[in-house]
Amino acid sequence: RDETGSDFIQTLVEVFRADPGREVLELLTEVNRRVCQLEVLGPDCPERRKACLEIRSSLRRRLCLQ
Amino acid sequence: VEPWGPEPEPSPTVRYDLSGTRAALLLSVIHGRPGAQHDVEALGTLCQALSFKTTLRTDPTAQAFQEELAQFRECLDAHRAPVSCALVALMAHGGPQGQLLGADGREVRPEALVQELSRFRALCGCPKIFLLQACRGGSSPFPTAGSSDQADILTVYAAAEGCVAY
Repeated sequence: RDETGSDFIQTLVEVFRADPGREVLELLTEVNRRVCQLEVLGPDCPERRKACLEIRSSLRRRLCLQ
Repeated sequence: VEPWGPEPEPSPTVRYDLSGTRAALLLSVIHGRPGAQHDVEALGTLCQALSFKTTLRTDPTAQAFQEELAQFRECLDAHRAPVSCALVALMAHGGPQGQLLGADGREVRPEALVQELSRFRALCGCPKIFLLQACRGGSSPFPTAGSSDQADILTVYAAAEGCVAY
């Protein structure tokens, strides 16, 4: 995060900007896929780690932002 | 109070009507979070590109998190045109039990903020998007060589958190 921002927000912005007309849940799944592919060094752990988002939805309709 | 409102039966193929105003609130603790400014800038630009009227507040204290959300509600309430979508991004350090830490180091529970906006009548039936960029405890995620046991899970609860299941 120190140099380019957080993995989650930066990936989310990248994915949403690339295809803003797609359904939000699909886009978030793609964000999670990409974040899960990243390998990061934790602040107190020399070993590389992978993070994962938690997406909870109670939407009752499709949500497309464009 | 009728929580669901008199709306037609939703269908999974039907989209939310987003023809009304879209409003976004970005609350970010930047102090002590190097690089956080990059997130604020990127998210702010995205919100504008997606036609959200965006309000940004940096370095809110724990109390300011609540006050800004209350003010956001009031603005939506006073808005003359109908609001069709709200997006709230909460970005801060996180405590061991999932709390958000304000710029003053005090804690605020994100669930309380989510609940406050979710119960807001003017947004009833409208999609409300919450983005939380914060730690939710101190455990490290899984090692790269290990099993990805946190992925590919679709969790479906029979009731909302804190509510009974019928």
